[in-house]
Amino acid sequence: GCCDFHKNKHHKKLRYGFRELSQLARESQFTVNEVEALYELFKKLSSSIIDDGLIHKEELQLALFKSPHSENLFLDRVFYLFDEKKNGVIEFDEFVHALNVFHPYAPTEDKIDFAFRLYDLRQTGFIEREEVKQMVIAILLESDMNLSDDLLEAIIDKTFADADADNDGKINKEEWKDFVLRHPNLLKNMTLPYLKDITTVFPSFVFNTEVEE
Amino acid sequence: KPVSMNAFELISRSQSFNLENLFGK
Repeated sequence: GCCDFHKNKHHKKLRYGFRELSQLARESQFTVNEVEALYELFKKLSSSIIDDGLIHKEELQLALFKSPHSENLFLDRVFYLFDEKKNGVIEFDEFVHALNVFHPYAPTEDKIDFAFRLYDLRQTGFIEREEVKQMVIAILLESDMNLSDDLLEAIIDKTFADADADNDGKINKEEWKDFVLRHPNLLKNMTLPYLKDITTVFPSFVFNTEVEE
Repeated sequence: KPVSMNAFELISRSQSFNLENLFGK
């Protein structure tokens, strides 16, 4: 049938037929057409350096920071969280699963959890003071902002006074949840409004669609 | 004044933390 033709023509790159795409739609906030539009985006990102249908770290870096090099703490974390199978590349299903968390209609609980794992740099199950300091320093460096160490410590003290309810110097999952629910603006970067209009951002999916919704 | 800001506010506002660039905006 049509799908066999696609497979032969594009080898491994078009492994995602209608069945896989609708499966991804079922397990996410996305419709089949939106998953198809995401597939257009995925194809673009996954062929920017090595055209193999997988997103490598350098490709994610290139998309996010317009340069395939330059070290970035957050890129490492984002890549790590997107790469569910931990095999060093982002596959399309992983891409959809991760972006699903950033959907405007995704449960807040999922966003809270994703942000926690993002900030738990060493994956100890806690956001530690040192990690927070490391992240703030990274941000100050990239934005050429200068802050004295005293001021930096004061900001972190104040943050921990608010977030670290049991005062043990680290923020656990429950404390994080309480903290974020009191400061919902901290989750703003966990929502990408674009995902609601992904089919208009990537209208070219129409040429490849297998369903009309 | 910056002391009134919480550390996670700084982090979450950072450009690095914005995945919007994925869409090639």
